[in-house]
Amino acid sequence: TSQKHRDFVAEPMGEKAVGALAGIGDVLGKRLEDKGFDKAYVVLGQFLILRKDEELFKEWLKDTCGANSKQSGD
Amino acid sequence: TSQKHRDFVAEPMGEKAVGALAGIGDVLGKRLEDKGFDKAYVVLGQFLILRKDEELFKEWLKDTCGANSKQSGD
Amino acid sequence: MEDLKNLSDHELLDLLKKYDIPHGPIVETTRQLYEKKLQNYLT
Repeated sequence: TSQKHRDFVAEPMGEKAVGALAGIGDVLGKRLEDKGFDKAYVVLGQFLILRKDEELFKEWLKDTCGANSKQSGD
Repeated sequence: TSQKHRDFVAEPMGEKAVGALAGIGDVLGKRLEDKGFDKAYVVLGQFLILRKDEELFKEWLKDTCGANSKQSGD
Repeated sequence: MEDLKNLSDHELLDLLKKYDIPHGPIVETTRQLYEKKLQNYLT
């Protein structure tokens, strides 16, 4: 995993912004924020509500902010 | 808080069924399961998606399974 | 896609189950994804 991901999981996510998530840079972060997913915990909520199904989550991420397979994989 | 809630938070929620949540008995649990909220973590996802807003969450719970204020408060 | 939009959440859920498409509950943030998956499946 990337250093960004290691930094993220090293402490409680609390109120971290969505851009703190590995794979989510400025462009994707802005698109997610514009759709209400401004905090990492809201994106976690979406992952849980998709029953932790990675394929569904990647598809949702692609549809929602245009993440490519590497970004959504991260 | 109730013993049920203390039992619930005493260990990771893992794959616990929605009925393990305090305030959710057989009737409410069945209604939630019928709508796809069969696991506690899926309900947590909805709470996070609602930005951890207790009032919104209670309203959602009332609309989704008919929980009364005590049940949704629990 | 239009007629899928007119389905109730319950009807959409029934179709996802009928066609054995992996899914979770239908809420505001998941409905569009499931409509798209069903549309793909049906076409």
